Amino acid sequence: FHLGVTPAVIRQRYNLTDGDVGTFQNSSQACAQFLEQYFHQADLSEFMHLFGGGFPHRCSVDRVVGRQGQGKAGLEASLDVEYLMSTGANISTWVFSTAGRHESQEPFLQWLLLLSNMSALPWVHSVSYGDDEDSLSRAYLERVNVEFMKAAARGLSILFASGDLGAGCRTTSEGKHVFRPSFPASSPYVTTVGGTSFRDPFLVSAEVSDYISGGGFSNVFPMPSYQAAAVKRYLSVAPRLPPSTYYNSTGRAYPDLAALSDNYWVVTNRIPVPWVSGTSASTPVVAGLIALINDQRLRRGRPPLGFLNPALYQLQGQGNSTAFYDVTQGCHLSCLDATVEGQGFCAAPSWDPVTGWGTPNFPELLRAMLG
Amino acid sequence: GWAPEPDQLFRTPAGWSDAGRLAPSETLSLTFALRQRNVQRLARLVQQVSSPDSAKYGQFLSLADVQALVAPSPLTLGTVQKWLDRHGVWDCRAVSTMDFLQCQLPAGTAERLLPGAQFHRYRNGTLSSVRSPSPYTLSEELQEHVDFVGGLHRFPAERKVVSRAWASGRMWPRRATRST
Repeated sequence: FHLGVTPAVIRQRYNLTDGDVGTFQNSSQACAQFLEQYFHQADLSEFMHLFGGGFPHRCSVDRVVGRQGQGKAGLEASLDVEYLMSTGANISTWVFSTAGRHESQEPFLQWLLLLSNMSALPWVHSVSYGDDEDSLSRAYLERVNVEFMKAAARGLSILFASGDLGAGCRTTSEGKHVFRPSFPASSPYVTTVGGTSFRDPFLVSAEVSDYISGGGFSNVFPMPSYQAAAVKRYLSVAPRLPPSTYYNSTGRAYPDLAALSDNYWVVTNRIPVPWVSGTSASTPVVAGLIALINDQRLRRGRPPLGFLNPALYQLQGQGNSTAFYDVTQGCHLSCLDATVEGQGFCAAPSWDPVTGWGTPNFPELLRAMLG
Repeated sequence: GWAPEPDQLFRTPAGWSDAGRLAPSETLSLTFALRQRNVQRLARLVQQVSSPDSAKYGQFLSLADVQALVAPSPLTLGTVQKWLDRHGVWDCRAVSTMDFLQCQLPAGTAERLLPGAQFHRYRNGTLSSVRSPSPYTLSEELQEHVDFVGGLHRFPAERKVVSRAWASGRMWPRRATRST
């Protein structure tokens, strides 16, 4: 029984023991904040005091890159830091804070510039940010995608939230409805995290898909080879698919995996806040777990995981993996019209465009990624 | 001129309002995304270092390696530099990989450099951004050398953590049935 998602609930659900914490000094993880979203160290300390009992953890961020404003803490920033440091416990954590030094700078672009300018960076980055893919120019989308390739080539794992509007919806110039993918979630060179909730809201129970969990198919980026078999399988066996005119079935499909995204407790401005939800919550949770796996790999003298998706799809494509809890129930939101009646895609056995491969079963995922 | 981003939407997000055009002397910052080399090679390399069945799995590149691979050609760097010099833009800084150039310049110069652009200040409470509601163009000579210019159209994206119980007045979001 629980009264909302806390670090203890997440660690129980994903099978982390008290010993599953960072131990290697070169392990590192980061989250990025834009638009003057700040966190307060005091909130983090209070959060860990309230919810961090039972597992070794850190109570402060090691490095802030950029400017931390003096104003109130932002709920998003507090959420990111508190949960990244709860699953990625005891791992050195950085916060990139790029509100834009100048009024004319684009904060997200500034973050990309920082990645291209710093030789020593955390291995794992959690970013809960997104825009409608159709609102961005193709030149911009393609170039940002190359920036993710650069990061992948350097061994960085970059995780993006899949968004909180399900499949999304927009009206075309012909007046028809189509789903609306989100970017960078739709980039083939990042790992995209969807959302789930407990089937029984106050029990650590099996998970169902969260109806807000962003997912779908890119209209810009073609489907990468690493996911072709998994997506083809979904499209051929899914019992109920939206009409094909609503989405581009040959595009990059997302999310890649998921975690709980509902009913979180967050401490912000010294006040514990319940019922915080969104894939902004699931993304730092998964990022922290990836940082823990990196920690074990680095301790064994092995390289970090880097860009996760090829390994992830290969592992899960074998069919007998227990590294993820397969989420098979629930559908996400989409267009409110007579054809789809607000329903986008539905979760299904194996990969699906609501929860990806499902949610992590940490010991098995660790074993697979060390093997 | 040539428009690198003809399909980039300009929309003022909710909460932001136009506070007027910038004076020509006000300084702004533009980010030039310079055309990279070897992007296809980079894509192949990413596949190799990220695929467990590849002999190169885990053999990641350093920042210097990435720079050597993707840094723009001397022709690109020279063409952009000459173009900026012609307009009196001196205060520029490149990132380590040389493929982004960030320049500080007066708004008047920026509007001459990027015909079509018109810089306005937008406010949202205490936040302030400078953007151009009209599309920009670049000199034809840059078509092979610049991907896009940052700092004109895209507003800082807001992300919103959902707080469903508060927003909807319901405490049991998952149990609610969908209305037909």
